[in-house]
Amino acid sequence: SMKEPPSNPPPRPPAELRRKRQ
Amino acid sequence: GPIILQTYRVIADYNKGSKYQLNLKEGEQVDIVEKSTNGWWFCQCESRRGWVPASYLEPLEGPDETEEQEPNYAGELFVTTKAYTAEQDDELTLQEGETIEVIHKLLEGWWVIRKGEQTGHYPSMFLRKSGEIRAA
Repeated sequence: SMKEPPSNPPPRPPAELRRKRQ
Repeated sequence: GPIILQTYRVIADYNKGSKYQLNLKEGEQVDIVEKSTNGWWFCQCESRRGWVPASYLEPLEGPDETEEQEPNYAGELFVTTKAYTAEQDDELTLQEGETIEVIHKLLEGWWVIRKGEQTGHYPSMFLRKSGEIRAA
């Protein structure tokens, strides 16, 4: 329902952001 | 109690995966009213309400302002509650019921974990603290 968060894992951060963090 | 709104900026377009989620456009600002540790945050804008991925948001105040915990290299014992097969090369593949160590609890809901010699990301929603009884 709207009150519960989705039961599947959220998407990983966009690839550009992952590279920037490393 | 009162609902505290926190404003975030969307860093990339996101297409919703279910009716309880929201589409996001890069550059728009969203008000967050609830933060789930699994990485899904609840957004309440003027006319839209729904879950959005924390991984697509950055604080309006700038990246210095973070609620994220420091990494804990000693590790904290957790057990996998669901199997997951890695889709990216920095993720780990594990079966249900494996004991692992959590090193870094990232707000995006993908935690850095260690299993033996291997380190990688795993969905926090598929982990429970070791020794805790799973809720019925």
